[in-house]
Amino acid sequence: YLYDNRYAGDKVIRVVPENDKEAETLKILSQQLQVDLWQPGSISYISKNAITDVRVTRNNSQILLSCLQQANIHYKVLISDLQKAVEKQSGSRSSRNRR
Amino acid sequence: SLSGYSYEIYHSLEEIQNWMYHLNKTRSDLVHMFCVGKSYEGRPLFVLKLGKRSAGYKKAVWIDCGIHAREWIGPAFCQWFVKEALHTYQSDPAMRRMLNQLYFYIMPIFNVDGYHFSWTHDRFWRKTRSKNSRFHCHGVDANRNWKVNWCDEGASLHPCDDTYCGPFPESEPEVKAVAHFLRQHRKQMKAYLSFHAYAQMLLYPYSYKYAMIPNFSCVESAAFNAVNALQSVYGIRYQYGPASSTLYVSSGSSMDWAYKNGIPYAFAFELRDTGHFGFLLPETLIKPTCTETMLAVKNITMHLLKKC
Repeated sequence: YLYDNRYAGDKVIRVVPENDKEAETLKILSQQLQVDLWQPGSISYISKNAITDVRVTRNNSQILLSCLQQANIHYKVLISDLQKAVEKQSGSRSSRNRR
Repeated sequence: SLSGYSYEIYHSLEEIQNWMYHLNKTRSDLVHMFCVGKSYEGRPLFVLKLGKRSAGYKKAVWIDCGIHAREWIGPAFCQWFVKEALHTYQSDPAMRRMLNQLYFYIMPIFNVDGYHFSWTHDRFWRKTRSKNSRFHCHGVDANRNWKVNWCDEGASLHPCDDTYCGPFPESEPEVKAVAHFLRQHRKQMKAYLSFHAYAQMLLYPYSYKYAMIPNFSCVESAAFNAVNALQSVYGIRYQYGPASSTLYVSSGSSMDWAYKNGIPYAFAFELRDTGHFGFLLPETLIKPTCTETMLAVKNITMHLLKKC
């Protein structure tokens, strides 16, 4: 596996907060779960209508998703298994490596 | 050999540096490689000077890719640009005019340590790899470390944050080296272009404040024509505008510094996509992304050669 399979089960989740309350909830969750913010550049930019993509580890993704559901915040799973996506991105390389 | 080098896959730092050495050796008519300094971990910071050698004075365009390590499509575009320039210099009148009248300084990988780290340890690493004396965290955001409104809104003073501005402006050897080069060549530089991902945007100053730049109409029209040229290829829409209002406010950015340093046209491209793949843009999309971006960059360059 590339990167020693360290991204197995990680997810990338998109949230577009519909109001300030949702934005605040997402900021707190992002801080507590130490997500890797793909966009915007930092947690301070998370605001109403700001497209927010977070990478979250397998364990934390269940916590994040259940919190979002409880808070009735809409989300979309952009990448459901990051390791597979990493392997797929450079398909030619991993097959080259295997060769 | 160069003919075996694929521009439609991502390459490691070593492969890209070997590619640069090869071009420097085999295409000395249009390419000259030089080093502007060393990275934090001691790697050379290579730049390709592209253009028909001229005894006379020529204006120049600076293009850098890979300020943020995980944004691999950036370095892929820098390589694509060089390939296209060399391959079409004879056949394309526009490209011939560009390389005859201008020099292009191309820095395929700005953040060499971070890029290497994103290949070997953490695919989603963003920052440089400098060590912090007080915290266990590594790295500074190389796009928050420039001496322009340094560490103001949109940057963090905490060393573990992704937008950490560093202990002081130009603390990062990579930033210091490029800033020094651009300062030295400030009179020659007509444009500064920096390639990032992902968001599909073409941004211009200011990042650090909501205000209009003095030459707004010229820059705006260049951006408008560039995104339309880009869209004409595959229909991909890029937003364009001042970074502060189009993306978000951020301080210490290279684009703002270049503009403040006297370069009249400063742009930051946020290449594909808008999040379906994010940083993991598949290699199958390198060609369309670079093809459309090539048109945008040629459009901007031709704008520079006209009077605005």
